[in-house]
Amino acid sequence: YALQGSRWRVRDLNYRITKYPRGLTKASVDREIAAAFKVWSDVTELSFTPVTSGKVHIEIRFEKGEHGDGDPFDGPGGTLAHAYFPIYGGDAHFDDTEAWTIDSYRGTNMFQVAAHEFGHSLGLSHSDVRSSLMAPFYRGYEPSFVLDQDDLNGIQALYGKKTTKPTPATLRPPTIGGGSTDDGETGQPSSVLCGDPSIDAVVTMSDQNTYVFKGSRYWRLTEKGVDSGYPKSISQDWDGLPSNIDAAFTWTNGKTYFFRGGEYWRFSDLKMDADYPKQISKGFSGIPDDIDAAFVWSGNGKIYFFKGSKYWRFDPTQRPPVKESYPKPISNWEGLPNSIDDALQYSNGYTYFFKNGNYWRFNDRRFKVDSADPAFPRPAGYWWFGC
Amino acid sequence: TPVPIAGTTTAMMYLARFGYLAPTATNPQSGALLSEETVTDAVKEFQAFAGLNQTGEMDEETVKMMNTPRCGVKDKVGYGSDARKKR
Repeated sequence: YALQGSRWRVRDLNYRITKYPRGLTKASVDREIAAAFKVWSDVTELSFTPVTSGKVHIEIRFEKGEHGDGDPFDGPGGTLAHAYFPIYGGDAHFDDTEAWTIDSYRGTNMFQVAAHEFGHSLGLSHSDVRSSLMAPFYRGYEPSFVLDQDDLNGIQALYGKKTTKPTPATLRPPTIGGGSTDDGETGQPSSVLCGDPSIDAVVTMSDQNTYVFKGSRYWRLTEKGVDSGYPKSISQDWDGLPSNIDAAFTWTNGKTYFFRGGEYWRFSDLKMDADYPKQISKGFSGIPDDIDAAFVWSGNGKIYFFKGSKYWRFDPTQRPPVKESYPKPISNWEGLPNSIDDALQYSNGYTYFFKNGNYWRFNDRRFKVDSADPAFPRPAGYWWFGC
Repeated sequence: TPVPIAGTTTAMMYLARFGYLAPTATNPQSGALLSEETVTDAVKEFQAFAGLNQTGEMDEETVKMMNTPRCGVKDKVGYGSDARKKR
């Protein structure tokens, strides 16, 4: 994230929409704008109050072309909106020639753009983290919104953390008009995973639930795909676990281990054990930092770690736990690619490897990728996430 | 006589608008002459920010990203006056 350099001295801010867009009711615009502010008030001590008259902190206008600030809008597409940093007033302007929509794959989603612009109004510059809200590019409608860890870090660097817990209902924007969502209560496939089915990690916990992790979000899988109500925020539900994890596995003691960079975290269900994270070099001697994947192979009960074109076998009962003959080339695993995203021994006994939105099923007996019809790799979105 | 490459002017305007080139780079009255390296570096910076391969060339992905709807606030504020400051 990037901070512009200014912020509001007060925590209680008010705003006013002085010019509404065409084609949407005032009430629906009011709701979307309030939801966009709520993204930021849910994670800080900031509060945002709508007012209908008088001087305000943040003025919101929907305008066309030149609108008095020397930075004219350019018609449909291109620039969608702009906003001023706190030191320049905090106002937000939206191009009224855009087809602003609510809860729709058509047009441009007002909530998403407004939440981004209000990030500027609060002092955040553009982020180079592509998954963040403060990335400058519009990604298209995303039915289920969760603030990225990068945005969270940015806004909390300016205004601190929220000391009172937000209610669960505020963790995602309200569904206006009762329309169904693509990720939520209807149990439909997750558009986030379907749009880009690549993952960071996948693991089956001791309760036999399988979870997929990607960026700042996670999903629970069912036999039919993604469970209803997902994705959810990792930071909200997994005590102390960071975003963008590298790999995870569940050991025979029922503990689940997560890896990112040079550290690892140990969880018992959704609770982090005391004194974590720890250094990989300390807890998993012989295993490098920044691993790609990890899983426990029931064939021999040992932990396998993958990174780039190599793999390591870790046996905690032995000293040293990694034999000198490791690392070995992944090409030993016939049919598997290098640089996999993560791997999982599933409840059906098969081991699955994931990379770039595809997956491979490994045949433990023949020690090669299964020959099957259709052949592997197969698209994970269809087979695993129900897309 | 230098022959302009198709789309170069548009790309340079984009890069200047969002802070990767000095605003004077695209001002017809300034007659600014930019080295190829300056422009290539600006393209690379944009590519890095957008999470693309940093080729320094206006390849298909870069052009596509530049045509993606976006926020009008500059990505970088190092160059000259920012329109956001005018208020």
